[in-house]
Amino acid sequence: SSGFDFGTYHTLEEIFQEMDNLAEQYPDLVSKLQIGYSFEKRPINVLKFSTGGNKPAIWLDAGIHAREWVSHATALWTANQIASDYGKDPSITALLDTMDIFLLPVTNPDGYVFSHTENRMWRKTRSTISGSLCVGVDPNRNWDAGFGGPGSSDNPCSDSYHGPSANSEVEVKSIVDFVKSHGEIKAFITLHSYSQLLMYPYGYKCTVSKDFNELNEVAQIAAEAVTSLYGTTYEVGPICSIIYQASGGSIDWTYDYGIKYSFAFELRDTGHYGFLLPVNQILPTAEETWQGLKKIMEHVRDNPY
Amino acid sequence: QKTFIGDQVLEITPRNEEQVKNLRQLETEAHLQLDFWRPLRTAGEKVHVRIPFSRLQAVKIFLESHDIPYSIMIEDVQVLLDKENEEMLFHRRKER
Repeated sequence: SSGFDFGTYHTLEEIFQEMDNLAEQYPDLVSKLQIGYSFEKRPINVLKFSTGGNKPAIWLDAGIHAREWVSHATALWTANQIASDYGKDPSITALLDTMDIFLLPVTNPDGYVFSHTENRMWRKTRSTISGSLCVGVDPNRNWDAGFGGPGSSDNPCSDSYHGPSANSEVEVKSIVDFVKSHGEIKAFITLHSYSQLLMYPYGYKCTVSKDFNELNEVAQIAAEAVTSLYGTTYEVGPICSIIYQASGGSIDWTYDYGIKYSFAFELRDTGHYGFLLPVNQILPTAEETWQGLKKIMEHVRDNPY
Repeated sequence: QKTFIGDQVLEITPRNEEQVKNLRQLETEAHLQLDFWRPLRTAGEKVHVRIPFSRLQAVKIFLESHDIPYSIMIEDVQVLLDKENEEMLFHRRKER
């Protein structure tokens, strides 16, 4: 009803406005909460989907790497889909009758604004580091999971700079604090782009997790569901073996913290556009990703722990 | 706004471990300002690298002299960015 076009890229202000619109449009299901401020004091806004009470929850986030615009766009489309499917789609209805969903469409708001206004290729946060002219930390190397280990850089000018200490980035710490204070997050799913991967822990080490078999099975099913819509093929596996060893990543921390169902998506780029995916591919990307997300969320719902 | 006029994204496929080693060497050369979009892993797997216009010639000569196969994935990054901007403006007008 807001006339918002989910099939294009939007500024941070437009995204925040649409989050407000969704909360207004579905007042009994959707609310907006702020879990912190970014380094440059922008709000870190989360949408909560809840039918009431304090239920175990699923966490979804997007855009921890600023330039991966299709992930923000997909998250927003997903928010609208969750809200509009409740009461219509039996699977989503059953899910939201059992669990809450928290969705953070712009995990790195400073970086996102910078990628719109200054440098489209910006990936990191915008925090300053004393003694360095270079700006920003890779927020997906800043979590307390093998922090500072292989696959992260100690050079502040590098795009994979891990930061001065684990959780030094307020954008990361805000999520960590939220997850800890909530206490009942049962799944943590993060959206990236672009190489068509569905990954699970570990990234900071190359050994398999104790839940490898189950996570692999769920991920395979989810990837097949993604493929079913437009034929987009996904590779599935632990981060270390299907990309490279990367320390300080979000899903490694959540998994070690006790959130068994921790997954990372790398959304599509079937046309070789990299981070510059044309807007006409946003909706197909979101639609196919939704198929995979639903499979994971259904498994989480049906396998409480 | 930073422009990316003439910057290219190359798809490079190292054939063997020796070529992977050469590419790792390239990766460490900070002055080249290479931006690895799709990371370097092992031989036979594609790597995507954005190369600033001013460094294109040097990088291509390096690849060719080491016989490392590559193709141009994005001819001019700025052209895609301009298109992206146009599309965003078009959709914004449509929304209004």
